[in-house]
Amino acid sequence: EKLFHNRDHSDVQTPPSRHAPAVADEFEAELFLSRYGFIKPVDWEENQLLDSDASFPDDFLDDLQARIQEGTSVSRSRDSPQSGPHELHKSQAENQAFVSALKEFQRVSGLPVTGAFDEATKEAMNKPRCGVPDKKTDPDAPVEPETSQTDGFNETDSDNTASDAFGSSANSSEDDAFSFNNTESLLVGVSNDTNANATSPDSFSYDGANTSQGDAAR
Amino acid sequence: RRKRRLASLVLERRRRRDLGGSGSAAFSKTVLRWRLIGEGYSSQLTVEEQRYVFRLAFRMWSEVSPLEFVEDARSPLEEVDIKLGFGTGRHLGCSQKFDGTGQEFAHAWFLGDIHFDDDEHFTAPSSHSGISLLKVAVHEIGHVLGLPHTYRPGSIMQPSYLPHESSFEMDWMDRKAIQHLYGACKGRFDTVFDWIRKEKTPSGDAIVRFNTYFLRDGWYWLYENRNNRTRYGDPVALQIGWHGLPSDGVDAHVHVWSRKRDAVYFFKGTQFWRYRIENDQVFIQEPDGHRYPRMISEGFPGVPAPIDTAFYDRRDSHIYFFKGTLVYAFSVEGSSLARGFPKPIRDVFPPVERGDHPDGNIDAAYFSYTHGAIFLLKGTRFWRVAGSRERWRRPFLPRNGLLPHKQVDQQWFDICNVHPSALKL
Repeated sequence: EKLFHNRDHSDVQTPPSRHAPAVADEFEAELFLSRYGFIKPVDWEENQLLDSDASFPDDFLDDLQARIQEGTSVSRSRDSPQSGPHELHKSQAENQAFVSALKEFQRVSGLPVTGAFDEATKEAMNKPRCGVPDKKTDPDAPVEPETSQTDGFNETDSDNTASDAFGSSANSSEDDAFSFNNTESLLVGVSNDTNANATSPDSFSYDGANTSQGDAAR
Repeated sequence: RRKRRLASLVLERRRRRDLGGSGSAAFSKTVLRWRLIGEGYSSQLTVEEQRYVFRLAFRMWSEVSPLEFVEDARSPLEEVDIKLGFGTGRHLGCSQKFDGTGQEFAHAWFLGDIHFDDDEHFTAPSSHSGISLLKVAVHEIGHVLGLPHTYRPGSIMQPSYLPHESSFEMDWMDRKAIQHLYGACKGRFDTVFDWIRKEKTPSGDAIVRFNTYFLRDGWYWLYENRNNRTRYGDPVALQIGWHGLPSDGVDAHVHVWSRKRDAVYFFKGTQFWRYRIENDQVFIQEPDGHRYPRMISEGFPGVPAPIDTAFYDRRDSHIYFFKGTLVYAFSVEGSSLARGFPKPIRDVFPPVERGDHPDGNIDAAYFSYTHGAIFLLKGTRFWRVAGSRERWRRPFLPRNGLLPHKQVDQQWFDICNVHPSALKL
């Protein structure tokens, strides 16, 4: 177990070896972009491992990182007839792919789209996130995430009705009649009626004012 | 390569098993079993806390989709649809290892299992620190059900974790996304009504408020008209909100409200109850000695029992009882059936469009203060009664004519069942 002494585990100590390696440079950024599908795998089999393995699998990435740490250069390009370690080459195409992927990541993350691995991008890449890639290469896999503000559902009549109801008609009927969030109110217009028990439906007046009220807690 | 090939075979088999009827990739059944596997408990929360969070996470998806989830701790593992577990680094036979504290906090397989990185500081919903296990679980379940990441602000399917918010719930677009895969929630209702509450403002003015309730079997939902959804956390068991009523549901609700009267009645089978608003429970006995429940035939002579539904019409101070293809107008003042009744529903509420009529066996008759209209609900459809506003615009409309039907789920959204086991978390 991880070491702790407090009842509520608030002092639990995580050894440095258990910390996720930070994305600190362009190479690790490229790994990040590959892992989450922003860069399509270059030299890889068509049959991907499960749905979320649209990018490099861990074995390859681990091996790659280990070799880098050892100081062994690894070529990411298609295997050449010569064996043995090669200088790390980044072709122009690969570089463009990296910059393009970086821009895409910056765009969807709401960052300035610079195409450069800047501090803001580094910070965004190091934030906690889900391990499922954002983009799929498997044609049968679920739809890629929407990159615009509006979701890409086709509008049908029923959707229009729904959105209309949500955005306009329902609200307008509510504003004509009553106003409110969780509990709707009808202001009784008879000011001299102080006996609530005698309040009758005939004495309603409709108040179009909005009584703002936050969402109720579950 | 062998591992990849095997995984690919498993995936293919799951796809064939689980392809939805429309051909889209989704679970093809509506009741899904899940389990927190024994070898995958977190070291940070008690097992009960973990199971509670997952029950709540699954229930949240149930509340916005036709899917129901049941925790299954007994069946053989291969019969469990969704398995959840915590692990660190290489974990649970998974091909995608976790990275330690920070960055990746969980992952999920489409139509498959969910793994949480136990090196992350997961916390219970009541905590304001760490990573909310509930939020992460809801997100990952979304993946299992078939939803991809989205960058839309406010979506539960955003890839990056946003710190604790005071409340997080499924917004409109998230709901529509899951319903795009699994359809909207449909089903008949026992009764629908607006419940009136009388209050006083600080300045002494009398205020009348209302809330809309949908009842089905032994459950009910409060519907928030302004938000176009039900209250978060609904449905609730009927006996919790309405003390003294039959726990398996009611047939009708009637609020007789005039200058002289203010009484709420519930009907079930051959009996009816009067509900006391002041102390929120049924009357036990009237001042005149009548004890509740009373026989419908006794309190409303001439009205058959059981009834399909009923509503009180303030315009003529009649209660309209529906039974089969007939409607019975009961005069509250005269305490008897109105002259000429019963009549066919078609005569009293004629169709505006030929052939478009519920005919009979109405599920619910509902006067809505939000819409200022009467609705007749049957099955998954409803008909709006043409009121003075409609008839002013179109004078040729017959009195009390039924406008062409629409779908209930396109007017009142996301009124979804949950599995009975999820009623009490």
